[in-house]
Amino acid sequence: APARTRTARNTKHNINEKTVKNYLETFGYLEKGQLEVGNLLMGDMAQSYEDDFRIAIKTLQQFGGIPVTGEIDAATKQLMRQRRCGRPDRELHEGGRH
Amino acid sequence: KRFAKQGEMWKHTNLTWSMSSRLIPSQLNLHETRHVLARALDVWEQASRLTFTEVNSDEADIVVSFARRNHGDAYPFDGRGSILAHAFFPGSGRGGDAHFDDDELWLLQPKNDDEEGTSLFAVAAHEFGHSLGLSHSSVKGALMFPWYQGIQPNFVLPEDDRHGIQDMYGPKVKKKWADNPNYRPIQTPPTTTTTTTTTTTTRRPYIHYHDRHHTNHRHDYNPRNPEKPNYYPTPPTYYPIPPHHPRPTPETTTRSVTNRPARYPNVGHEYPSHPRPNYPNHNVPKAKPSPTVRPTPSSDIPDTCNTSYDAVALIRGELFIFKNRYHWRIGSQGRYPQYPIEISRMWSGLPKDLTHVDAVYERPDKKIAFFVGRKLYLFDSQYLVRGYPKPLTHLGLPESLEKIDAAMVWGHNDKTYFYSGTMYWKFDEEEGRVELDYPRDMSMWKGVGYNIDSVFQWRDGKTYFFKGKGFWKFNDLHMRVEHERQLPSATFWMKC
Repeated sequence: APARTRTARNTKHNINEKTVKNYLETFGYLEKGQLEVGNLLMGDMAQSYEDDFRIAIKTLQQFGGIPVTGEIDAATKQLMRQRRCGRPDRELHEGGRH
Repeated sequence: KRFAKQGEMWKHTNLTWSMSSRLIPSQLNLHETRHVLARALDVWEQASRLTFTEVNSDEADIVVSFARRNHGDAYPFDGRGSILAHAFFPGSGRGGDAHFDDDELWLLQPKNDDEEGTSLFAVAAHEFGHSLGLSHSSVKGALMFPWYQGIQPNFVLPEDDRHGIQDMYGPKVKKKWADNPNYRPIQTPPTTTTTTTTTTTTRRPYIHYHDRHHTNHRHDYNPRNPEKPNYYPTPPTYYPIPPHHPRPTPETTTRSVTNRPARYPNVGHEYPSHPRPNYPNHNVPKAKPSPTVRPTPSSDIPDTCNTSYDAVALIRGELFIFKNRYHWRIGSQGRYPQYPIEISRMWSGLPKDLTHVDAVYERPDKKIAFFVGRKLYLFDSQYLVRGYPKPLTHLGLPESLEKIDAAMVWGHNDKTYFYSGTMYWKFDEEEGRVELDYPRDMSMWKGVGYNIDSVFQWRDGKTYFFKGKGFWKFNDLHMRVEHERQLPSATFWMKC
């Protein structure tokens, strides 16, 4: 039962988080596949994943020129809906070449 | 410094670009799309040493394509969603290429506020920044800011982007005469008299870019067999005097003055007996013998070597230049002597009280269109076509339009264009009406400005815009004048 509830809760949370995670990965704020690993993590490791996720959100907010809260707030959702270039903002995928 | 350089950059600065031969836009006019892309590249050309030349090859440095969803790279598009386009940093293969989401609603013209759609110019200018090696900038307002911001009509590259591109490729070098490969400084003959025999200094005048590729024959359009132009022995190739050349001294100009007829010949005068090139089956309109009435020589006879033009047109392969009530005619042997003569002697269907014509062009069906004020006079050779003149509104032009400044069939797409003031229209010859999404702003024709006098396509296939006593040669591919400064019309067209 707890697993189901957790999954149910996570599913709701995951839909937001999943959408956001795809966005953050697509545009170079999170390494691809980091979230799957994150879900399986327990204890400290899960905590450090949480930190990465928050940091990625903050970096996006800072790049996009909106208030840096670390939360998936209205301004962040609005930014994510805006039309944009498909190139990543940070070239993590390509070995972080700068 | 907020711009971001990615690392790779092009090793050469004269870059080539092309539209993909396969992935072309499904909703857009390909020709207009290419013009928008050329203008987007020009944004970077104006700010750096880079130059961009359109080629017809998928091997170009920058290949532009329009695709949907998964299209063969790691960046699938998302339908009409948030991702608009992407581009690859400099490099071989797909390096430099730019991909646009064909599901998006692309706009080729500045949009009205309430209009939906995305400016192709704005997005292309951004993507080409990536093609040149720039990454995203977090400076709001910068062209390389990742999120779409639209674009102002009088767009100027923001400072952050300009610093970025100049950091990579250096600032634009102002072109000097001396950089022009064809430039030959005039050797001014030595002023001191020399006692020993010296070889005369052969002046190597500036070869006009127009003649740069002149073969040792001049060939002209041969109406009987366009494939086989008429060849004539080359008259001395024409060299204009570059603007800095010292003005010829008064005595060197008397000759040219005496060459001109002392005064305008009486119009009752027998038709000029000069040897006319024979045009066997050439329905060149013959000038009608003039009325016996001898008009008094008029003060509005234009000075051939010092005038602007009301209209210029290539008619049956000959150049006709119109000013006030008169016109000159320039054939393969050069300017006909005894000209200018009244326009009405050739086209008597024009108004008797004609003071000038606004625009003239030869239609694809070989009829000759004269625009005079709010009216169109259509001639079949020198005969007014039944039912004409007609009002400009007959062509779908607005009621408020006072006159047409210029008209031409543009060699680049064989479409007809009308120009007036700050606007221009594309005219559908089959429909007989201007196309719906016009007028548009003249700024599309970069460098010629507003209120032009005339425009036409010369035998060399190039487009020439006239304003005042000068003209520009126009680069159809780049949609801009070849040279910022006008060249003097009299020296080039009237051989003054």
